[in-house]
This record gives sequence, C-alpha cells and structure tokens, in this order.
Amino acid sequence: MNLFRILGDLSHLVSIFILLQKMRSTRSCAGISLRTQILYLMVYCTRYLDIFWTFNASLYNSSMKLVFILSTAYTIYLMRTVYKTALDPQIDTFATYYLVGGAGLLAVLFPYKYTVYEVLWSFSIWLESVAILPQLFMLQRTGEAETITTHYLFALGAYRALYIPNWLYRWFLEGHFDPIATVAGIIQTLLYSDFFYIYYTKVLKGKKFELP
Amino acid sequence: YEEVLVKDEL
Repeated sequence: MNLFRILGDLSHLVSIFILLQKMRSTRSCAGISLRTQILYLMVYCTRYLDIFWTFNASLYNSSMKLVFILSTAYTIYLMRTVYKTALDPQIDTFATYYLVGGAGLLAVLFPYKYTVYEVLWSFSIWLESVAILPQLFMLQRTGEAETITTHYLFALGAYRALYIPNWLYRWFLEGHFDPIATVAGIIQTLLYSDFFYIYYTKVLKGKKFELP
Repeated sequence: YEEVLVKDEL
C-alpha cells in the first residue's frame, strides 16, 4: 500500500459522494449517464467476487469493495426511482453493448488464467477502462455540465490516474507488475484527457464547463 | 507470474 494508492481510492470514494450530493442538492440526476453507472456496477460485481473468500485478507479492500458496490447500486436506484423524471434516454445513448462485448473479447483473449474468476476479473478491468464513455459522450451531446458534475468526473478520473504512479512505485520498489490493470488504467486515464484539459482551463478558473 | 494472481488492489 502506498500514498498514490490511498489517494486514488479516496478520490474514487469522494467521486461517489459528490455524485450523491449532486443529486441530493439539485434534486435531479440531469447530466448523469445511467448507462455509465450501470457499467460501473457491472465492473464492481465482476471484479469483487473474491470478497467472499478473501474478506479477511484486507479489511480495507473488503470494506471499499462493499462501499463501491452498495453506493453504485444505490445511485442507480435513485436515478431510476426518485430522480427518474430527470432521466433523458434521448441523450444517454452510447452503444454500451460494444463496450461490454469488447471487454468480453479482451477478457477471453487476455486473462491471467482461464478460470471463471480471472476471466471475469479481466473483463471488469477492460470494461472499467471504457465505462466512462457514455458519460463523456453525454457531456459532448449537452455541450456543458453543472460544476458539481465536473468535480465528480475529475475525482473519478483522478482515481485511476493516481493508480498509475502506484503501479510505477510497485514495479520499481516491489517488483510487482500487473500488465492488464496497467494497460487498461492508462487507456482509462487517456479517455479523460480532453475533459481534464477543459476542467483545468475552465472550471478551476471559476468559469462554467462548456465544450468549445 | 504467480504473484500477479494475488489481487491486492481495487
């Protein structure tokens, strides 16, 4: 465990609470992609199966896994019931079947081992790397976002971005290297690059988030 | 190689 990893997980946790706070404070889920939230739930459910047999290996990991699964399920529940009126299926239309299919293909091609758990784990890693696309696509369609939504996306992007120095740290200092997670994590972070640029040049200067 | 199978990250 190193500082980058802790900061990354904290950033992930903060992103989930910013999202819940955004819905509570605006009484709406406008601008949030339900598809991305569903993909994230799929990611956590296929990656954290080992919670059943490694619960005591690390209470930190096990509790974070539970929090991620439960909070994402709760977010989806809120979006489909309490804040359903703000759901706009007309703009949340990114073809998630291609993302799930692509991740499934990569999971079969590049698992560490051909066991159910390792293939599902690999699937979840590849799926997470593209799970934000429906959300970014929706941002593209609306051309703008509430400031609190951009903070949510920044924290979410920063989580896996911080895992990259964590992987470098572990590679150089512990000789531990996880190629699947690293490649997918770099792809995931690159997908945020234009968002990060706009966030840095606009939102951090107090302007509204608008696409050029 | 075996070591990578230890999933100690989220």
